[in-house]
Amino acid sequence: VELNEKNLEPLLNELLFKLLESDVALSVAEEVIDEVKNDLLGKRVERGREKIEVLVRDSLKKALMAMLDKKPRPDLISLAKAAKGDPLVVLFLGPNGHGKTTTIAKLAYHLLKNGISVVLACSDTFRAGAEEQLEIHAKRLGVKVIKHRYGADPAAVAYDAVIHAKSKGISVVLIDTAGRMQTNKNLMEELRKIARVVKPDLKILVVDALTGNDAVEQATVFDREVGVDAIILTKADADARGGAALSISKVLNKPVIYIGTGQAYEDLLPFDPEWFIKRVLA
Amino acid sequence: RLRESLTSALRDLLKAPFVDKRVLEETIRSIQRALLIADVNVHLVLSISNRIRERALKESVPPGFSRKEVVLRVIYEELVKLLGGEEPPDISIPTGKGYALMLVGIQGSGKTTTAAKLAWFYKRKGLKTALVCADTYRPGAYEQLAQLADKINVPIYGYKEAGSKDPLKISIKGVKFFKEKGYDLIIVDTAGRHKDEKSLMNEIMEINEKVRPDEVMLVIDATIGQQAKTQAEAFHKAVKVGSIFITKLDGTAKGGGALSAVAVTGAKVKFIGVGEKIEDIEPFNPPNFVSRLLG
Ligand SMILES: Nc1nc2c(ncn2[C@@H]2O[C@H](COP(=O)(O)OP(=O)(O)OP(=O)(O)O)[C@@H](O)[C@H]2O)c(=O)[nH]1
Ligand SMILES: Nc1nc2c(ncn2[C@@H]2O[C@H](COP(=O)(O)OP(=O)(O)OP(=O)(O)O)[C@@H](O)[C@H]2O)c(=O)[nH]1
Ligand SMILES: [Mg+2]
Ligand SMILES: [Mg+2]
Repeated sequence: VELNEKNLEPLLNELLFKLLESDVALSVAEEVIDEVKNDLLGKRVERGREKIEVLVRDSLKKALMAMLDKKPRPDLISLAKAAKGDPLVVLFLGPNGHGKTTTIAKLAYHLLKNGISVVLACSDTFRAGAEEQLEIHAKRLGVKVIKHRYGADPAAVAYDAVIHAKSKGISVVLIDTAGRMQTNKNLMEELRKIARVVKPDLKILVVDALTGNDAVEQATVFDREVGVDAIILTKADADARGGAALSISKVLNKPVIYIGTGQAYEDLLPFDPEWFIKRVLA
Repeated sequence: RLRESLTSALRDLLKAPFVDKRVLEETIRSIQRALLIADVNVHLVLSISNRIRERALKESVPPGFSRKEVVLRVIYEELVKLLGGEEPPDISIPTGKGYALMLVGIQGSGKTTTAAKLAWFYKRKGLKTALVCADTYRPGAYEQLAQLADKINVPIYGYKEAGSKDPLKISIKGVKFFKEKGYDLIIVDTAGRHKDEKSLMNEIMEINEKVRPDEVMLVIDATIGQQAKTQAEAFHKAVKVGSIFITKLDGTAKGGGALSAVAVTGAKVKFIGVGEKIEDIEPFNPPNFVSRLLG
């Protein structure tokens, strides 16, 4: 039988639902299903729903893999080892409460375990308890945190941290910033200023895996206003299907490099596209 | 005013010369898209569509109205019904009772900030308000709430005052401490947790049983997607959720997940958070929420 709109529709609708239930944004889910449809239209296949189903699933897996398996995948360990002389400067940005500070602590732990020195910059000079929170992580990890008083210029803190890293021969600077809504023009300018002053090697967007359709809005505007090189998806342990990973990858054409799987320092894993695909098609 | 707010989802309906099955289906499709983009649960979107479909063409058109207006009213009613009606919720707190209000929710949803906002809100209404920090996991949790409490001149009780790092002990002693001092409202901030963290869910169950708060408020991030339903269900199973607070509605997220949270807990949304400052709190308004939902 030849695959056409009519015999594909029920299966494609089913898959669209699966994607939506996995928190893939509506616009992205529709694009994915369209790609699958165009890939399969006109193909000849043996009769039987199961045969068509296998073909549709395989086509979907292929489409998802292509969207998620973005190369190159920046690996902090190899980038830090390759950066001879100057420290690797990494800027973290993203919406309020999505896990930036905790993720920075996890990455610092990961780098230290691999013999790479780290200094933290507390460029969140706004939120109550932000400095104390990062300070406690720094103490636990045995690393220095550069911080100014509350209300100070976040760019100045970041700058001081880079100077400190250069003078002390520290390999990596991880810059924590305050959470913000991408709709706040002043806060977007604040991030741009930090980026202008320290010229980060990597700008990482940190997003909660439980986020729904807003992930597309957030990612698009953060990338447009400041620039995003890679994504870290947090709270994947909260039974999140993690559709935001697909939405953001597709919309920014940038890789998800890690997922947060808990609140402890070890709870950070390299992102595996197969993991996501398995969950979505579960 | 409802017409303006529903226009983007219902442009074609309003342009149509009359409403027939085809126009209705197109209208329902655009409503579905708006609701899905707003993060309303997929199954809930389908059941809302069915309800609208059943009612829209069958309901009688009152004299002086058009079928179009009937359809608009049906859509509005079905959505507002999910929120428990269009009346703003009762947010009064009885005085002189040492009313204990416990905040629960997923990590990062905004509980600590919300605790301070609620304290500020009710203090302005003349209630003697206090804060209890029962989060001993998150680094700097006490300092965060203490700095906020200091800004609004509200007393705080935490691990320092209790001489213990046990959240259960702190909650019990903290509520008792302020009750005995005649405080009207005691807000208890707890650590973030989600349904798959067994020991943390057991902990909040135990705190709820031993402290017996007068109200448990679930704090939900407006950006949460399809998982809002199962997470709210789990919280409701563990502790009886009596009210809901939706945070971060100052962003672009529509908060559609909250509809499911309301549906599975039977609780009403009492307030929304519209910014990071302590005064960025508003009592919930169902019609405003619905019109924002439909974009
Ligand atoms: N379960 C789980 N919790 C996480 C994960 N990552 C972060 N968290 C928790 O999420 C909450 C918020 O984390 P933060 O690191 O403070 O988030 P943030 O983005 O820095 O927040 P702001 O600076 O206020 O914008 C904390 O309770 C963290 O422990 C994760 O992968 N899994
Ligand atoms: N823009 C905006 N930010 C908010 C709102 N409510 C809270 N936040 C921010 O969200 C982030 C997380 O808030 P917290 O109060 O630390 O969240 P929490 O639920 O106590 O976090 P945990 O204790 O780690 O579970 C902070 O950056 C807050 O400033 C809101 O209504 N709007
Ligand atoms: Mg932070
Ligand atoms: Mg908190």
